[in-house]
Amino acid sequence: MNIFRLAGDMTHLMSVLVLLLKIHTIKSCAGISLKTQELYALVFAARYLDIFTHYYSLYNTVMKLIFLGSSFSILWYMKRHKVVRRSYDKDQDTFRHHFLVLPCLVLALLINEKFTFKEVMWTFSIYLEAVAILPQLVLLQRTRNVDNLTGQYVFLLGAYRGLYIINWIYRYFAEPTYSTHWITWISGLLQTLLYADFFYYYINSVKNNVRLQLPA
Amino acid sequence: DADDSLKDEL
Repeated sequence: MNIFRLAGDMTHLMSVLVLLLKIHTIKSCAGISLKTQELYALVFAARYLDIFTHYYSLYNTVMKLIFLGSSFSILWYMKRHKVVRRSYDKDQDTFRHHFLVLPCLVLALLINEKFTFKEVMWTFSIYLEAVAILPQLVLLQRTRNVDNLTGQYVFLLGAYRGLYIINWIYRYFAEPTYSTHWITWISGLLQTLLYADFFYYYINSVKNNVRLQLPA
Repeated sequence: DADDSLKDEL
């Protein structure tokens, strides 16, 4: 494993921890899109179908368990916790996320590297992850004033995607057996581009030491 | 299997 991949995984892990920290300690999920969280839970469930059937490394298994466990506990907090769920911006979080799921599934059935159940589900998770942040970005745009933890959460997610792209470039040149993965690369690039606008405003707000505010 | 190289990623 190279340093970019590790750094990517760590920023991904930190993004989840920041979110759980916000929810658990402040008992608030204000500014967090339940739609995006539902999509991520689905992404992990579809992608990690091999968790008990194929062993890669202890690191791999533990991280998968953390991502699965954390995404479903975030869902539990936002839907069931009697205090946290009251802070959910239900009226603002109106993105119709179900309409993202079906096209991704159809695309995975049509464009995949191998037509098997596990491979199609894996490809579906790649497509869905690429667009899963959209409800969250729309919610941020609507709320405009973004609190620090929510801003950090989205920033860390974007950083994770960016680092994964560098990881792929590195692997492409460093590993002789590494083949081209157009599906993952294009999806990953699209996903990272979705953050570009947010990144611009986030970095400006950090530089000027002001609260993150997105344009209407 | 060439296309398994990505499966060790998260």
